[in-house]
Formats: sequence, C-alpha cells, structure tokens
Amino acid sequence: YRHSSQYRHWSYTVGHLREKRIETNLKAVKLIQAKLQKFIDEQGDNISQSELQTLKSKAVPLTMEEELKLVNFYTKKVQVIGKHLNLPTEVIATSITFFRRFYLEESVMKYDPKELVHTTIFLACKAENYFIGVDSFAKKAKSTKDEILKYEFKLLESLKFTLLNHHPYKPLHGFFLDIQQMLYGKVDLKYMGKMYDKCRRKITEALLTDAVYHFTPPQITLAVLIDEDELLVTRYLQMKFGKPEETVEETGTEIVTPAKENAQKEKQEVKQEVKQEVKQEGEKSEQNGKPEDHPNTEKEEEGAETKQEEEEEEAEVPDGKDENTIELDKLMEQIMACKEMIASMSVVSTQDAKLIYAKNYYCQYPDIV
Amino acid sequence: DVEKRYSINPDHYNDPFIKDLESNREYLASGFRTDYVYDRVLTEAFM
Amino acid sequence: SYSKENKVGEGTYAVVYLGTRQSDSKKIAIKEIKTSEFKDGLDMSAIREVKYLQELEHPNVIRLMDIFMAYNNLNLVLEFLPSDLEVVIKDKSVLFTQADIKSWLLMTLRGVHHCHRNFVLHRDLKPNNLLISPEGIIKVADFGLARAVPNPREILTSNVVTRWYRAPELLFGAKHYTYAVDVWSVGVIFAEMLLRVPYLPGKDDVDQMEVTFRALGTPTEKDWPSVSMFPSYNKLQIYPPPSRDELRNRFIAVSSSALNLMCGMLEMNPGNRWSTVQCLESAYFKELPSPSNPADIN
Repeated sequence: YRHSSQYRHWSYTVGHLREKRIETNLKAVKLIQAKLQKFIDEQGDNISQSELQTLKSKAVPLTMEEELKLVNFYTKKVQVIGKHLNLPTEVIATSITFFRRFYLEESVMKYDPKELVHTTIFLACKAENYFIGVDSFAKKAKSTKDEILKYEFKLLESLKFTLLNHHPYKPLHGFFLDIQQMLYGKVDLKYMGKMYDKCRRKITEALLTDAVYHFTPPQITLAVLIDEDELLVTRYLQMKFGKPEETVEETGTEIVTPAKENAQKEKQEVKQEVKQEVKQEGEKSEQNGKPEDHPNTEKEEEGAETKQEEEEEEAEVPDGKDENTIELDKLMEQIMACKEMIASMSVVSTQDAKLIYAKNYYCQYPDIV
Repeated sequence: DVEKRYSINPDHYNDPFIKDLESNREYLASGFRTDYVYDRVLTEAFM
Repeated sequence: SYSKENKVGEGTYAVVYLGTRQSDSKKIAIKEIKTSEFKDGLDMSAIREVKYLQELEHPNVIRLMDIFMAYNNLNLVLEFLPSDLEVVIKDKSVLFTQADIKSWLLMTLRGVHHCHRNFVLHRDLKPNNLLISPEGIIKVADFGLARAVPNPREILTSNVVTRWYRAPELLFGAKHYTYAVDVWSVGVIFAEMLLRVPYLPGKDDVDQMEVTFRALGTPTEKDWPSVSMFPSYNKLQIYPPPSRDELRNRFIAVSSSALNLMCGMLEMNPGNRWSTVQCLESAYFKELPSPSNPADIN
C-alpha cells in the first residue's frame, strides 16, 4: 500500500489537508479579486456607486469552508448520478474519489463543479474498465459530448495521473472471510451476510468524508465494521492482533475455535519434533566418536540449541496468526478516530449550496450583478 | 512484510458470493480459482 | 525539462520519440499519446498504461519517469530501452547460450511476477514487449492492454494477447481467465528463445487453435474439466499430446528441468498451469548453467 500512488500522493495529515485547501482557495481568491478589479477598472465611470456597492457585497470570493461545502454537495450528486446510471459500486467510488481529489488541487471558483460531475464519472468508467462510449454516456447523462470531454485532460492532470484506487470494499470481503476463520463456529453466518451488505453501503458514505485522506482502506473498513458490531469486531481484533494473555483476560474465556485447536495441536507437535531432533543430535554425536571429531561441535550444539529456541519461539507465535507486527491498542485508536471522523460528516443542505453557488456565480459574472 | 498477516482457509469460509462459482463450468473452464479471489481480498485487507 | 530528438516508432495510439532529460542528459523515450484519434476522449490504452505504470516499480518493469501535458497531448516519459527480445531472437548473427536464455527468462518471470502480485494482468506479453536496457536488463513494457485482476463476477474480453502468444482458454473465448494467460505467453516466448523461430505461429484465430493443439495435443475433459463446454470445442481436430521424447527432439540440448518448466507454463488447463512463483522456484533456475550476468550477454 505504501508503494501505491494512493498512499504516496493522496494521504495527508489533518493539518496538511487543511493547508492544502486554504492554499487552493487563496490562489483562486487572488484570481477572482484581480478579475473583479479589472472589471471595475474597465467600467470606468459607467458604474455607479450603488452598483459598485452591490458588486462588492454580492461578488465576494468564497472562503475555503464554503468551497468545501459546495464540493461535498456536488460529490453527493456524483454518487446519485452514478447510481442513476446503474454503475457498479467501485466505479461510483472511483468517481467520488476523483471528484474530491480534483477539488483539492483546483477551486470551484475556477472550475464549476457542475461541469466536472459528468467528466469525472466518465473518466472513472474508463479507469475501472467499465468503458461507455462518450455518445451513449452523454445521452444517458443528458449532457453533451463536448461538455464531457472538455475537462477530461485537466481532470487527469489534476489527479496527478494516478488512476488506480484501493477502495475499502475488497478489505471488507477479506475481513468477512478472516472473521469467519478466527471466530470459526462462533459467528452466525446469516448475520454476517447482513452485516456485509450494510457495511458496503456505509463504506460508500465514508468515501464522502476526509477519512479517505487520513486512514488506509482497511482501517476505514474496520471503522465501519466496528460501528456495525463493536463486540464482534473487538473480539476478532483481540484474537488477531492481541497478545495471547490479553485475549484470555479480556474475554474471560479464551475462544478456542477448531482452527485454534488444530493450531495448538500442531504447536505441541512442533515442540515435540524439535525436542526429538535435538535429542537425536545429542545421541548421534555420542555414537560417532568423541566431540573433537566434529569441529565446531560447540557451535553445532549451540546451533541446535538456538535452532530449538527459535523453533520454540516460532511455536509460541499464537496459532491461526502469523508474525504479528501490529499493536492492537494503536490500531484500535486509529479505528475509533476514523469511526468518529466518518460519523462527523455533515450533510450540506440544498439551500446552503444554492447561496454559495450564487456567490460563486456573481464572482464569475460580475456584469450580471 | 514478508509475513502475510493471514492464512487462507477455504473450509472455514461460508462465502455464497464465491462458493457457487467453484462449480460453475464456465468459470472452471476459464481457469477461475477461488484461492486467487481469497488471496486478493485478504491482501487488500491486511496491506 | 525534456527534448524530443527523433521519432523511433509509431503505434495506433502513440508516437514514440527518443529524447534527453535536460537535468542530467539521461536518454529517455517519450511516448506522445495521440489525442485527436480517439473520439471518446483519452484513449483506453493510454489510460491503462498510465494507471498501471504509476503503481509498478521493479527492475524488470519499464519505469514511468514522468508524465506531462504539452500542446494538448499527453506525454509519458519512459526509461530508454534500445532493444527488445524479438530483435535478438531474429538476428541470427547474435549467438546466445543456454545461460543467456535462462537469464532472460528469469528477468521476464520476475517482471511478470511483480505485475501479478500487484494483481495486474499484462495481457500482451510477446518478445517485442520485452525490452532490453543498455545494461542487458529485460523489462516488461507496453501496458496498453493491462487490467486489474477482475472481481469474481466481472466478464473479461477474450480478445487480448497477440495471437501467437494467446492461451488456449482465450482461444476458446473464456471470460473469467486469470494470471495464467500471461504465464502461457511466457512459455511460448521461452520456446521461441530456444528455437529462435516462433513456436505457435497461427495464420488466424482458427488456425491458431489448430497449430496449438497439433503441437501440444487437444485438451480433453480428463485433463481440463469443463473444457468441452466452450462452444468452439466440438469442431476441434483431436491431436494426441506430444510424448516426452517428441518434446526432447523438438528442444534439443535442453535439460529435463527446462522441459518441465516449459510444460508447466504450457499446461493446457489454466487451473493447473504454473504460477510465476512456481516457475521462479523451479529446478531449472537452480541447476547449472547459472543465468548469465545480463551485462555480459552479447
């Protein structure tokens, strides 16, 4: 994931993301102010004081917060249009992702979000191998070929030419399987199936928030899962990433699933084998003459010991899990923070959006004001 | 990480989405394998 | 930042120039995507090339160094790779050894393995898409037909891979194929390196089946369960698979491990065909001769 363009180009800290938006907004404000000033200068005496006042009160560049509201409002439209066009979930997810990333790099005061909605969905279809010819797409979307293609290049450039997205849906499928494995015989499969469908919908909602810039796809998946069933997912994570003693303490009775039992049996066998081997080694060296016949006997013996220790250590790794390099409490912290961020997503009312859109419109067309 | 943080255990998966494809002749003939699907989604979950 | 010197190639959707990076005078190749030709905006091949090369970084995969827009054209800046395997195979004046072949196959398999472990199917592996750097390193190139491994119920087009390197499941029109199609292509390339002539050169898609099955045997339900459900299966001429001796006669002076590897890659049933990991871990790469050092290959 760290090698992916999504991580390299599109992950930010909260502060960094805010700076980015402020910077994009500032660039556009300067452009708008220059444009307005130029307009006023060009009018010379043709513009009356009251007109000037009106202009200054209506044609006011948007703040970063207003921009973000407008972007969120139109991102929702991207999702709705994608559904209306019956596009696969992942294509809609990519459309949403492209649209939001575009407006990290560009301002709505420079590129009208209305004009990017269809272009974004069209490019997402191509990028996800769900190709629809531009003519039939224009017909379905009630748009025109020129409008759709007008900003395609610009969109690709602002996306820094990164088109491959890792969405949280595949991790959901992965955890769906792994939960069954770790809690084998302990989970109601019908319940899991319902949970799966609900979580898929919640993931799409999560893509409308800034969580996508601050957390990895699997973390978003786990946040959505834990929101759905905290007990089940916490137990799963404890088993998966917790330290063995923790698992027992936390849940009182350690969940011994068949997978675990088998693994425990294997662990015993491994230990036996290792002990057996070391014993045989010892017998062999006795049988075949004095230790000095075997140079580095010390080392070999040692080797055997360290090997045995290693083996034992390996055998110690809790069963059903591989080498665990994840600290459970750190992961839980991340997941809970992600869950909060997704939950704090605010919906923008049409009314609000209209006001902001009008403000932006006046900035674009001062003569109309 | 060389260690994958998961092991694939198809007998433990009740995955209606995939299971019936295993006996679908068109999928079988194409070379479709469920372990490829499991590997893909588990990798995406644990990367 | 870059200069375009001379045009070195032209394809359906791009023109390739030789160039120089101004900052360090490093030679580069610039693939200028023709934008006017494609009525649906950006060409799908360009989208694929950009999408996958941005994610893949490996010594045996061509490196995408930069992308820029100029005069409304999309330009991909790629590392400069002056030759390719097709040139080498065809040029009879170039003598190469078993060790050279082993080295080229090893590098090819490493590049393809990197694509597969990133869940990318290349779908157009052939000698002239295996480019060779000035240091003799083989690099997988041309991702214009690549795609991510599909979701289980997605339907894929079987009209991919240049005909001579097309796997039997694709010849039958399969829609749910896997990494195995790339491994088949590498197997045919391996045979071609040994023979120095194309191994399965069909004149057209129907002839391609004929040539393939005459050389390797017609698959049966026994070795490829469900193969008979493909519509075109019933019209097939039935040929017996070649005996081990027959294969040994075809590929004289190759070791038994080499033959095993080739048979693993050219296994008819895609479900049993070797994966890139099995190929890379095969005995062939562990036995002598060791793969040549790429820089020493003529």
